[in-house]
Formats: sequence, C-alpha cells, structure tokens
Amino acid sequence: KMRCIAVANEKGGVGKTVTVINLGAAITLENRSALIVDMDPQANATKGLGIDLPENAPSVYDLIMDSKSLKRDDVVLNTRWENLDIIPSTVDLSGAEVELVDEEGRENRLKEALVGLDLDYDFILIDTPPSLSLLTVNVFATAKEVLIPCQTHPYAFAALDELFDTIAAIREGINPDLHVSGIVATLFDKRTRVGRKVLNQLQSDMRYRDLMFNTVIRHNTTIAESADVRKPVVFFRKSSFGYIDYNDLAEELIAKTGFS
Amino acid sequence: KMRCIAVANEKGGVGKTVTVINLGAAITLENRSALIVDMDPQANATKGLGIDLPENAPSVYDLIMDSKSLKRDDVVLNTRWENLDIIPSTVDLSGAEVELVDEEGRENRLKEALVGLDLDYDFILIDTPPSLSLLTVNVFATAKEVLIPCQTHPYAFAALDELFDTIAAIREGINPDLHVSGIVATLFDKRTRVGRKVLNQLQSDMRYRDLMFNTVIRHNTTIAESADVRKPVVFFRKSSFGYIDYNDLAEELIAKTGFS
Ligand SMILES: Nc1ncnc2c1ncn2[C@@H]1O[C@H](COP(=O)(O)OP(=O)(O)OP(=O)(O)O)[C@@H](O)[C@H]1O
Ligand SMILES: Nc1ncnc2c1ncn2[C@@H]1O[C@H](COP(=O)(O)OP(=O)(O)OP(=O)(O)O)[C@@H](O)[C@H]1O
Ligand SMILES: [Mg+2]
Ligand SMILES: [Mg+2]
Repeated sequence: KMRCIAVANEKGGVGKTVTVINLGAAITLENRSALIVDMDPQANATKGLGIDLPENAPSVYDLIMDSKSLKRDDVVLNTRWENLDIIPSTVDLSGAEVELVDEEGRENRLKEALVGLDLDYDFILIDTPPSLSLLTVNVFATAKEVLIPCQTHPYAFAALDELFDTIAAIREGINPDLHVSGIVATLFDKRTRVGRKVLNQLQSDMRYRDLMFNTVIRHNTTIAESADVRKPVVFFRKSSFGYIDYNDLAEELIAKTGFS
Repeated sequence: KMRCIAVANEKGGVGKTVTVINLGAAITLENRSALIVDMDPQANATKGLGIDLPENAPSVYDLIMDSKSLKRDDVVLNTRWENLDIIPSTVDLSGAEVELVDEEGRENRLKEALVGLDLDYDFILIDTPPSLSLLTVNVFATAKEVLIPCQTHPYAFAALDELFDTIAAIREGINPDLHVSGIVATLFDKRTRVGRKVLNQLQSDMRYRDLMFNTVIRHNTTIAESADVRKPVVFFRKSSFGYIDYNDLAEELIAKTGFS
C-alpha cells in the first residue's frame, strides 16, 4: 500500500526540504522505495538531490498544467541513489497559481496528474513551499498524511495553530482522508534554553503531544554541508547526527502505519 | 526624508522578521524613529514586539481592504519602546490574496493606504512573507528600497537570482524607484565551512558584491531567546552579538543613503 505524505509547515526555514531529502533517502536504507515530488518553485529538493534540469525539460509544472500529454518517464527522474526517484520542480511553478485561478477543480490538478502516472512506490514525499497557497492546497488534496517539521523555536510553534486549521478545512472540503501522521521537532539544540522550552511545549501541549515523533532531529552542521554537496546526509557522512536522526525517523515512520 | 524599506527574501527562515524587529529597534538607538509594517499573515513581527491584538482590532488587513474608513491611530500602535511603532498583522491577511484577485490596482493597495495615513518617521521597515505573492508585490510597489537578508547557506544564496528578477520586473512595471539598498548576510557561523563558503560567494559574486553590507549578522542564540521573550535583542541583552551586529547594521544603513 503506497503512502503519500505531504511535508508541510507555513513557517519558513523549519527543515521541510531537508526532511524530504533525508527521510526519503533513509527510507531507501530500510529497503523500501521513495518518490520525492518537489512542489516548491524554489526547487530546493530538486537541487539538493543533485538534479540539474535541462532548459525545457518537463517538470511538476507541466504535470499540473497539462498532465494528459506526459508519460511517467517524461517527469519521473532517477536520482544517483537506487530506489530514490524525483518529480522535479522549476521556477515556472510560481506561475501556476495565477494561471489556474479561473480553472474548475484547480485544487485537484496534482492529484489527478499523479493518478494518471500509475506510480508504484512504498512512499511518496511531497515538499511544499512556506505558504498555504494553491500549490500547498494541491498537495493537501493529494496526500493522505501530513508530516510537520517544527523548528524548536517560538515562531515555528505558533505557526502550528493555523496549519491545523487549514488541514481541518481541507478534510471537511476536498480531502476527508487527510490526517496528520506526525510532528517532528527539528533544528534542536539541547544547549539552548529556548530550544528545550519549545521541545517541552510540543511534547506537553494537548493538541500536539500524541502526534510527536519520538525522534528529534538535532541541529547538525553536517546537514548544511550535505546540502552544499547536493547529497542526502545519510549518503554523505555515516557517523553524523543527521544520519542517525533521519534513520531513526524513517524507522519510526515505517512502524507508525496506524492512523491517529 | 522618510525611507521606506522592504525586507524580503522568498527563501524561508533567513532572518527577515528578526532583521525587521532588531534593525528597527537599533535605528531608535541612533535617535531616529521607525515604523514596522507587518505584511506576513503569520504576524511574527507583531508577536515578536510583544503586541497582542484584541479580537476585532484593525490591522494591516483592514488597511488594505478598506483604508478610507481608518485613521492613523486606529492602525498605528506604539510598542513598549519609544520611537518604535507598528502596523500589526493578523491571520486575516492570508485572505487578502484571494479577496483582491479581481480588483483593479490590487498591487497598489498598501501604497495608497500608507499615503492616506500621512506618516512621519525616519524609517519604515516592512516585513514580508516567504513568497513572491500579491502581498509581497504590494510591498514592492510601496517601498523605495529592498533590504535582503541572506542566510549563509546554499539554498538562500540560490534564491537571490529569482528575487532580483522579480525586483527588476516590478521596477519596469509598477515601481520604477525600487532598488536594492543592500544584502546582509545572516545566521553566519564562522566555524562552518559551508557558512564561510557562502559568505565568500556573496562577497565575490559580480551580481551581489557591491550590494553587500559590511556588517554580517552572526548566528547568536540570544536572538532566538529574545524572540521568546518578545523583545528586540538590542533591548534584551546589551553585550550579545545580536546587539553589536544590529547596531552596526543600523549605523551602516543610516550612512548608506546614496543609491546604487
Ligand atoms: N537539522 C539541521 N541541522 C542544521 N541545519 C539544518 C537542519 N535542518 C535544516 N537545516 C538548515 O536550515 C535551513 C532551512 O532548512 P530547509 O531549507 O530544509 O527548510 P524549509 O522549511 O524547507 O525552508 P523553506 O520554508 O524556505 O522551504 C537550511 O539552511 C538547512 O540546511
Ligand atoms: N542571527 C541569528 N542567530 C540565531 N538565530 C537566528 C538569527 N536570525 C534568525 N534566527 C532564528 O532563525 C529563525 C528564522 O528567523 P526569522 O523567523 O526571522 O526568519 P524569516 O525569514 O522571517 O522566516 P519566514 O520566512 O518564515 O518569515 C528563527 O527561529 C530566528 O529566531
Ligand atoms: Mg524548503
Ligand atoms: Mg518572517
């Protein structure tokens, strides 16, 4: 049974892209296959996995605008790592919002396009931009689960409220199956008072505590270094915190199939 | 002469809000007045300055949707610190994008509203969300300068390209006066190779090097702590890196009146 997971948080810079890249890679180390779908016009997941798209190559933008004309092999690319594929993004995607404004059913474009590709992976992870715009709504209409990276900082914690409201609205309207599969604390530095405080808030707040992954992603310079060499950290340095934490998260996600 | 500055970068989590709050505060330590305009629906600048808006109090959303009915004292609030005022935001602002989609001149709403308030400050700093959407376009139509915080990391560096294209398009279309007053490196940690590498790229790239502020904002836990107590770091701990760096940035900005 294929699991389709949106990785989302409207707060910027909380580790959405880092989580998509590294969780995807770690899933393949658990002998499962993963497809990354990059739904951010900044295409950081695409770049972070070493993909340089030729000038007019099709991307997720073409899939959303005109899926009928595309076959799977046109848009689903292999990365250098086995069992880890990607549907890449380009800056063209930032035009989709305005171009689709008058289209009927514009929120279901991604969903219909992916169904048409007849995909076969254990996991699909979809990276989202830091906004609750049409692109993110498309992702929420497509996925069954939402995985929420939350930086251990007050601004990121405060953003959860609005995100949960949006997910509830999507569930009532366009996608009744959508549920939060978990919140993962990210960029955690146990030496800072504010980091420990926010982690404690996440783990004790009635609204979030049952959704928290046990795994906490620690602040780890190797993760930033791995982004610079365009590799997942799990394929960059085996002894790093990043390697350990994302492997733990993958194991926990795979084990956590029961929905809450 | 009032200087109106947009603080913008589509990449999330690069320190836009931290810069607006702390640069605004540091400007008041140079005996000048500053108004913060919070144009992010997440309202982090509003919360970060200790403002808790009552349920139906007017905010920047009301100003954009119906400015004629509002007087200055309805929307311009004092903070606890002298010469530092704010036009607050609320989550309602996220509705403006859709609500204004068919309105003529929707990109000039903020500009017309601020003109109508007859403001008198040395500096106006406008915080933006991490996207190049209608809200950010409104800010680019209003401001004369753009100050770009750029985290010393590959993803943030890569985002500059698109941001400069957008600013060029705004300059040709709706606001010929708009120019980049500077790029400030943020979250800099000199101990990391990738941090030093990206700072070097910023300081040597033909497109950006003449725009770089000499001041570099260092990664500094006190800044995150100050956000937690909802104070600018310059009013929270006088001996911290954050205090030093944002004061340096304010001095440099005030001195840098010549346009490039
Ligand atoms: N565990 C970590 N340790 C150290 N640095 C990290 C970690 N996770 C993320 N980062 C760094 O933090 C920054 C933000 O991460 P990332 O770009 O993945 O966030 P995002 O939520 O996808 O941002 P955006 O909102 O712009 O899409 C990047 O510079 C990234 O390398
Ligand atoms: N110099 C710094 N040292 C340490 N932490 C910092 C520094 N600048 C920003 N931060 C932290 O980094 C995170 C991102 O900062 P901030 O929220 O200001 O970025 P932003 O660009 O406004 O994000 P968004 O794109 O979501 O609006 C916050 O947790 C903030 O406290
Ligand atoms: Mg991202
Ligand atoms: Mg911000």
